[in-house]
Formats: sequence, C-alpha cells, structure tokens
Amino acid sequence: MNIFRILGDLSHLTSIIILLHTINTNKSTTGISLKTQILYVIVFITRYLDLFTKFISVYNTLMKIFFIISSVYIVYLIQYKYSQKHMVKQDLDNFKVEYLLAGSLLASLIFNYKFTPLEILWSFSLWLESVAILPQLMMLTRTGEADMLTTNYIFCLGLYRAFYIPNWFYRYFAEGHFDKLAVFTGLIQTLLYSDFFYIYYKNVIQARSSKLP
Amino acid sequence: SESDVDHDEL
Repeated sequence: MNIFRILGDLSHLTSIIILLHTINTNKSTTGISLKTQILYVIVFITRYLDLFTKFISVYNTLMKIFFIISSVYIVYLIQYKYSQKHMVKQDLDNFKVEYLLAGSLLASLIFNYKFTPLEILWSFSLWLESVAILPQLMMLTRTGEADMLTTNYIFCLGLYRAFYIPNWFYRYFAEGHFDKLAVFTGLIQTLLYSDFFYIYYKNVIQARSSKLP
Repeated sequence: SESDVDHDEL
C-alpha cells in the first residue's frame, strides 16, 4: 500500500468519525442528509459482498466491516435516536434519489468487468458512490449556509477522493494496476466535490470576508 | 477464470 492510499482511507475514516462524534456530542442530526447516508449503506453493502468470497488482508476486512457498521449506525441515529421527523428541515432533503439508483443500475449493467451478480453489484456501488453526496450538497445549497459539521465532513470526504487520484497514478506506474471503472467513477466523484468547494468558497468564504470591516 | 482487476481498494 502506498502513502496516498493510506491517507485517502484515513481521510475517509476521519470523515465518518467527525460525523459520529458531532452527532453524539450535539445530540442532533440537523443538516445531515438521511438520503445520502442511506445511499452510503447501499454502496458499502453492495461493494463489500466479497467479504464472503475473497480475503485480501486484515486491514481490508476490518475497514470494510467498519464502513458497513458505521453507515448503518448513522442511519439509525438519524432515523430513530435523534430523529429529524419533527423538523420542517427534512423537507430540504427532497432530492430524487430514484434517478441516482436507476442511473447507477443501468451504468453497472453496461459497464462491468464480468456479467456476474458480484461484479455488477460492485460496479453499481462505484457509480452510486460517485453521486451519493448529491442529496447532501443539494440540502446545503438550499439552506444557503453550511455549519462546521457538514463542511468538515464533506471536506474530509473530498480529501479522501483527492488522495485516491495520486494513488491510482502510483499504482499504474509502480504495479501496472489500473482499474478503469474505479478511476472513471472516482474522477466523476472528485469533480462533484471540487464543484462544491468552488461554490462554497465563492458563496460563503468570500461573502464572509467581504462583510468584515 | 479470475476477474481482470483485483478489487482491493475500499
């Protein structure tokens, strides 16, 4: 494993820990898109089915188990423990995820390494992950401002995607490893994050600094 | 046969 891959995985881990820590400290899930979090549960479960068929390493297995359990736990927190049902704000989370699911399914049927259930679901998880943050980003755009939680969370997720790019370069040149599906969907995802950070910078950071005396 | 690419990333 190279340093970029490790840093990428650690950023991903950090994003989830930030989310969990903030929810449990504030005892609130305000501002977090339930839809995005449910999409991540689907992403992790469909991608990590190979837990049952293939052993890669202890690190790989533990990380997969952590991602599945933490994503389910976060959905539980939003849906039951610190429910947002009484809040009007949930109406802001109205992105049509059906399109994301249908589009990812279609893409996975067309683009896959092998037409087997495991490979199709693996491809599906990549396509879905590439767009899973959209409901969260849409929610942020509607409210007009992001609190520290969502900003830090999305920043760490963006960092995770950014680190995976030099990781792919490294692996291509050092190991001859090139996973074209992972790279292509990963680039789409990174573009979404860069677009978000650009808009966020323009609207929030610049607006804030222009207000200062 | 094995698949072309190992899915060893997370």
